[in-house]
This record gives sequence, structure tokens and C-alpha cells, in this order.
Amino acid sequence: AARPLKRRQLNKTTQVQPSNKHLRISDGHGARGRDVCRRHELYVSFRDLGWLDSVIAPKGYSAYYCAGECNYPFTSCMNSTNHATMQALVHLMKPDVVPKVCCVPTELSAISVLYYDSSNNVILRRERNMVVQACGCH
Amino acid sequence: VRHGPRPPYVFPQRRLGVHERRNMQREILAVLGLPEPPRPRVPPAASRQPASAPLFMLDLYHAMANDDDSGSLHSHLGRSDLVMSFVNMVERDRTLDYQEPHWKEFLFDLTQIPAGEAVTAAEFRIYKEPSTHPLNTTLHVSMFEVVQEHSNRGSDLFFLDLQTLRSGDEGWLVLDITAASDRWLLNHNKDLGLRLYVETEDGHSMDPGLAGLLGQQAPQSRQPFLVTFFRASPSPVRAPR
Repeated sequence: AARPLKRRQLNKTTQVQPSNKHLRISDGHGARGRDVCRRHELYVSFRDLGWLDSVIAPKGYSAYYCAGECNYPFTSCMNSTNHATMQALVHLMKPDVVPKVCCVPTELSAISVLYYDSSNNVILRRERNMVVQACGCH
Repeated sequence: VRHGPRPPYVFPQRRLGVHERRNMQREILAVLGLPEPPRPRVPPAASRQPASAPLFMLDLYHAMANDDDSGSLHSHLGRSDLVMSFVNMVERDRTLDYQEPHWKEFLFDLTQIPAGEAVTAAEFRIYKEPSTHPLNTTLHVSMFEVVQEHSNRGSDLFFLDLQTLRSGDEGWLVLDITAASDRWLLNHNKDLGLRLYVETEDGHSMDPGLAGLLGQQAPQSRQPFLVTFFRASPSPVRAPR
């Protein structure tokens, strides 16, 4: 049986410090209120990571992140599953026992980076699962 | 000391120090599979012209970034997670003042090859200009790996590829050297030696330079280079720093 959980403060969300300039973030509604689970902009800049000298392309990339509420009933755009619906219902009945459904990436894609290594060789790397294409409640 | 269920761990809400942020940036680069920021590179004036390897790799980058695995540009691209071009090489020739056969040899520094990656394909790319002597004849270009050199006799060679072309042809000649990759993965601290021979239709050895094959004296945009395609092994769980 799930151990009862202390009720978390629902509005308090962990945010990356906006002052981190290499991660430019726009979260649309900010912490203002109940924002439905969706994709938010998160741009990762190689210049600000101190890597621009070696990178031929790209200069940075949009990584995005998922944030927002996953409250029952789910709309179609929340990409949820039968299990998520069941968990959300049980959470309504036993909020102390079963946690809320999470807003997470449901589709990810790769990025490619072209750079010089320390011996001036040119390297092309494909890194998988780096860009959020879609979010959902799971 | 708390009793009862422990709340889920919440990342402490405080401003990170400069050192901590620097560590975070390194961690981000590591997640991206990129090494630590190498020393800022100020390319020497000569290399500021577009060089052959970066030009070729930029085309691959656009194909990979656009998920163009149609093989139009390169058949191995779709199955590759990493493509490395190697440009650091030493060239040795045995041409006119020795008896036949003539050859041109390229020694490549492969120390940057990462461990844990499987080679799916490897190519040696060399530019050929039109050759006038002999005029309009068939040339056979063969490539060998220099497995072991001996002071008192010829080197041990391992055949890699053979291409047939016309003396008047021009463009990039691509020789498949995938078969050599087994050895270099075992010991990539040792330079990879590739030896190029050219023979005419009647079997006479010919100086590769006379056949129009450009070595290191070629302009930047036509320098020979090596390209290797790797398939990442199932991604090991990356331990954070």
C-alpha cells in the first residue's frame, strides 16, 4: 500500500533561477496560477556555456520543458493515459496516499552538434532525447 | 528529526555560487556529450579558408539535423550517433627516385577516438584533379593499411579498397577503410598508416601525384581527410559528476 504523503504546497514550483543567462526561460503564466500541463520555452545557449569557440553549429537549441497542472478531468491535449486518469481519480479520493499525476515529456527528439575537438578534428554528434516535442500527464 | 513520511526531496532554493554554476555548466555539456570547453581555438590565418573536412561535415550536419536519413548524402548517417573527421596527418611519398612501385602514405593521429563506440563505417577521402599523362586512360587506385613496418624488408600491408577511374576524372575519391577499424580500436594510440598505390591499365605503378591525387600540398578545401561513423553502444547510465 502507498505510504501516506504530506500534502505538498501546490503552488510552490521549483523553477530554474531566471538569472542563469545560459538558460533563457519563458514560462508564460509564471507562478501566477493554475496553468494546464504544457510545453514551455527553454533555450540553451552554447555561447553562454562558454563553448561557442569550438561549436560550428548550432549556436544553441530550444530544449523546452514541461510544467503545469494535471487535474482531472483531462482534456485531449494533456496526452494522458488510462492509468493517469485512474491515478488522478484515486488522488482525489486519497490525496494523502496517492500523489497527483505529473506533467512530463511524452515525446522527445535528438539534436545534432558540430564542433572542433582539441586536435582540430571536426566532430558531428547526435544526442538523443534532448528536445521536448510534447508534454502530457503521466 | 522528522517523524512520519518524508516529503519528496525539493531542490534547495538558493542562488548558486560561481563555482557551483561552473559545475552545472560542465554537467550540461556532459549531458550534451560534449567534452569540457577546450582551449579557445584561434585558427591560424592559413586555416581560415574553408577546409575540406569542415565543409564535408557541415553538409552531414545539415542532413543529420534535418533527419535526412534518405542516404542521399551518406548511407551510414542514419545509423550513426557520432561522426568524426580526422585531419591531423603526416604524408610520406615514395615516388620518382626509387624503383617501383610508387606510393603515397598518410599517417593519421587517432588518439581522439572515444572508447565504447562501435565503428559502422570509415572512409578516406582524397581529391583527384584531371591528369594528362597518360592521357585518357584507366587507372586503378588501391588502398592498404600499413599493419607493421620492418627496417630490413617491406611493410606488412592489409588490403582495404580498390577503385577504378579515368585519368581525366576530377572530384573526391572515397576509399572504404572500414576493415582497418578493428585494429585501431584495439590500439588507437598508434597512428593509422594508409598507403595509396596507382597502377595503369597495363599494370605499371604510377606516382599518385602525377595521377592527380592531391596530398597535403593541396589547397585547404581539397586536403585529404578521414571520416569515421560510430554507433553508440547502448547508452551506459551516465554517472553525474
